Amino acid sequence: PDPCYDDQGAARRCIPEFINAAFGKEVMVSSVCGRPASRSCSVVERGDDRPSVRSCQICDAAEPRRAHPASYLTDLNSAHNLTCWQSENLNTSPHNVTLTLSLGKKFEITYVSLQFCSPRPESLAIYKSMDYGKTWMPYQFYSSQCRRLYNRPNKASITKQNEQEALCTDGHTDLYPLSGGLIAFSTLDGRPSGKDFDNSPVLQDWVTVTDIRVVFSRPQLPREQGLGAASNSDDPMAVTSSLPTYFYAVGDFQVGGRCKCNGHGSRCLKDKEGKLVCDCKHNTEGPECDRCKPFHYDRPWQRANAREANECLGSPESCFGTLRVQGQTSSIPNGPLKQGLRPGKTGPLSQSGARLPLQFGWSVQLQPPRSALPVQHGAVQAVGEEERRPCDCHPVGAAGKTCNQTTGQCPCKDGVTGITCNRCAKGYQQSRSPVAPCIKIP
Amino acid sequence: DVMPTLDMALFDWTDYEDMKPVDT
Repeated sequence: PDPCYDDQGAARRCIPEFINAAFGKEVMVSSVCGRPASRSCSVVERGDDRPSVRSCQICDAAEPRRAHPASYLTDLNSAHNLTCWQSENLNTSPHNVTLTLSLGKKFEITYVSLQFCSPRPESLAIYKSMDYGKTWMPYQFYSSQCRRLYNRPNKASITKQNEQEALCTDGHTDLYPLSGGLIAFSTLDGRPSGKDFDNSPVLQDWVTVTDIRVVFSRPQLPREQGLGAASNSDDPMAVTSSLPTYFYAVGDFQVGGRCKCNGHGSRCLKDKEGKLVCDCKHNTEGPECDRCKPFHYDRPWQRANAREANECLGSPESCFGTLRVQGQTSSIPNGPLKQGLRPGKTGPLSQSGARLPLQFGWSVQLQPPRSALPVQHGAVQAVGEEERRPCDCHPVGAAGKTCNQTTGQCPCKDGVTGITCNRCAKGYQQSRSPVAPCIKIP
Repeated sequence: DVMPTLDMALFDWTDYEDMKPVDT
């Protein structure tokens, strides 16, 4: 059964399953150890009241057993075989290292989490993009010095007025545990409208991302890493060194959420070009089912919610129309236009820059040629005035009720003519049979 | 020379009741 429709075939809200959207995806990192091979040291807690030791390892990108590539961030996270990405050694602080994850599509996410193999950074920022990495906005900050690093107060309260603001907290920045520490940012936690998410366009926008970027700004300070413990080491791997090295290392990078289909799709699939898109239902289309299909504009597009599916409605086969273009420009030729009207937000401008008396947000799609780009709202340079009429195909003369959506021509039975098939063609006369209403004159 | 519109009244609907327009 299709989750987008109930047993009676009525439309209902449907959403893709909740997944770790980062799993298996490539993460671009600004730093990775092992090129050339290097040695890095860290303090290891051993428990049982035994002293911590300083353990050193070789990172060599050329040798798989000693490599710590970015692919380890989003591979299968197994407690038995923890694989960690690791940055180059850091000799200065602050020292920015960036992880950038592209989801390839809009997702609605509820958390971003990082499980560290090194001590957690002392300062860390999470950014999001909603336009495939063209622009970035702050999502969340972690720092023991919020004001100094990110110019934000520590643990600001969230109200309905600032729900879409990135906050800073000094939580999750403790040195301990030295390994395995977690930073988990919940996008809706503590935001007042989270309980009424269906009716909060602000939070729907807040959780929408195409890309996530994490910037580690400052490692834990050397003094705090308890390096003095190294002198007590009885670990064969431990070395004594007066030149401590620091690095960031992460075993698991997760982004939890759902492929964004606005309640009109229950799954996302790869299209012919390998791009992830929603499998849209309810007469919607677009990568996020974010518009009505052509000829289904009887009411404005809306996101589905728990109470109402808000499917797009239309009767594509029983009407036809033309768009009369006013304020003709070179980009919109005269001639028949396939109707393709949809609601939007902005009123378009004419080529001269003057506002035209448009109905807000309507767009036109040209036909022919098929290759003509649909002129979207905001880019429309001339006004389209819809003229939409019923096909009005003759109940007897027409072979069907579906007319040409540009010209209104109905399909006629033999010997019948006229736009609506309401007359006998030349050389034919009306018969008494509704099946063959016009017969050849003998 | 415009051809006359099909005259619904001229059709013999005896065998085509299901096709017959409601208003004829």
